[in-house]
Amino acid sequence: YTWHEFGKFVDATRGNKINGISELKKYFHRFGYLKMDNLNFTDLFDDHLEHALIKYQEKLGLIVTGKLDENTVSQIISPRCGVSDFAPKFMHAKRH
Amino acid sequence: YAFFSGRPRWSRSIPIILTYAFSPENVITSLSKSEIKGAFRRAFSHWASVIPVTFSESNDYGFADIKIGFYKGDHGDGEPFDGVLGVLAHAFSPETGRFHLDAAETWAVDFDREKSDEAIDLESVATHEIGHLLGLAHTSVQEAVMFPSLRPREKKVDLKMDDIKGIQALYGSNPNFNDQALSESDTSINNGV
Repeated sequence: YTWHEFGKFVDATRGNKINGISELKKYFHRFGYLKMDNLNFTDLFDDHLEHALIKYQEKLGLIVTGKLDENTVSQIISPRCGVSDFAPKFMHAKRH
Repeated sequence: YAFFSGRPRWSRSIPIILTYAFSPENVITSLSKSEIKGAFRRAFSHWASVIPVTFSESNDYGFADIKIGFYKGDHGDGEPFDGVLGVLAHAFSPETGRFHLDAAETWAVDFDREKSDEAIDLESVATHEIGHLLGLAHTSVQEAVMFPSLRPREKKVDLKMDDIKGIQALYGSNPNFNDQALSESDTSINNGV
């Protein structure tokens, strides 16, 4: 993800409906911040996304705002390790 | 620092010797073999200097404890790589030993020579992923090697006290390790696990 793609989310808060913010939900789901059974992510900035955002800000030592501030978006678009931040299942793959 | 759930570690008796090998098929050609091997040798040595674990390169990929390869896109483990930047690499918790790097990245061992704005330091990523192979999960300490992100052209290869305390909680200390050599700024300790 790039600033071009995610920069448009800066200052978004709960209740906003923003085209493409479902991609952010996918990001948080992939790295262990968003636990949802229904993976049909919508473009609504809902309670689930706010909760995931707060967990992300806490985990990465960012100022916890519950909002998509510039620092948080900058962190999200930084290249990173693919291992989940919350002990992922696939990292315990069995030997074949 | 943090561990994977269940706190897995290599269960052999101390001192542990782990072999590592590079996939003969899943390679990159933008760096020479000796440059890649040098970066990994240095990355392993960072961890070997603080815990009683020795890493030895092997030519026998099939039987090596740690298997290293560069892969593009979907490579069969359910976690496809995503092209340039984004996800750089991933590695498995003990004792699986699989270490995968995204072949699409502009891997670098010398930023004076590699001028790309998207260049990623191979030794830094290798050092981080070896932490996973040994049993460390991601930390919240931004300065630590086990923090999950690394910016292009950033070099982060020196273990911080958070990394060292975490890995020594799993394996104990290397008898030759001297924590007095660490600077004051490296000595903050995160007690949360």
